[in-house]
Amino acid sequence: TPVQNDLNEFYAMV
Amino acid sequence: MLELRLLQGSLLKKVLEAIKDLVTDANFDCSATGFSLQAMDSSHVALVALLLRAEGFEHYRCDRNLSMGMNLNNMSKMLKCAGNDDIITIKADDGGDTVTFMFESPNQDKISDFEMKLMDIDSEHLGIPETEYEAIIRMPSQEFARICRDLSTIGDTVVISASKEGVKFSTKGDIGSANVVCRQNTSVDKPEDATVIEIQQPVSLTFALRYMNSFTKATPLSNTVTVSMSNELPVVVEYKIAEMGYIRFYLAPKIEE
Repeated sequence: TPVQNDLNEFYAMV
Repeated sequence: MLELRLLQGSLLKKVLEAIKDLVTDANFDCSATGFSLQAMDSSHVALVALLLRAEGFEHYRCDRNLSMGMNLNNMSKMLKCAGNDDIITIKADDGGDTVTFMFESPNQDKISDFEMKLMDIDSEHLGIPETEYEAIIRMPSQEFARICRDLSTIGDTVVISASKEGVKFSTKGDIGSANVVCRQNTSVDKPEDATVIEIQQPVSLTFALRYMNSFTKATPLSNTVTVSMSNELPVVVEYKIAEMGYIRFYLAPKIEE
């Protein structure tokens, strides 16, 4: 089953 | 001092309906560029980015950059008190702890003002780089909403696969499976009815349908929707807001471990 990723894994906090 | 007068007040009402179920509290940022918002849902899986450009307002005064924390459910309650044809003005003082929404009926015979308390919200701003997406699909927004709604009655996730042949939406659930294929179709009477697929390379990504369905609450804002995808990157679902800006939803994909 695919796992849900968080957006923080793709984009850095600014 | 901030004073933003929007002739088409219904736009702001529609914006709130589009985002209030995804995000509870958010900071609205006001600058010389426009009225904007970036906020993530509580699970940090989806993000909404809104821009209403200054030029789209009939009157736009923003003396200094201002960030106003609002509870979107409360804001929606207040905007629901505005008529669909009303002119809406947003007013706030620098450093104040309230915002005022003023509603004017089209023939100026009824003027209301609603004052809402602001709140302090820790801003969590993500830097989203400009990206060249591998697949960009533009299609009628109602068609996209219909597909998401239909598939969510069968399964919880959707696989969106884009290739030169078309874009395929697939799901599986306990009762069975479903595939919807949309082919490029530009031979339509009205440009907003077209389905246009721009492909650099085939893309296939898996998403939670619950979020996609939430994004389609923005359908009343635009006749068309643009879905931009690259392998292993969040999808961007964009609704253009006529002559004013956009509302963009970002959704992190589900990835096989």
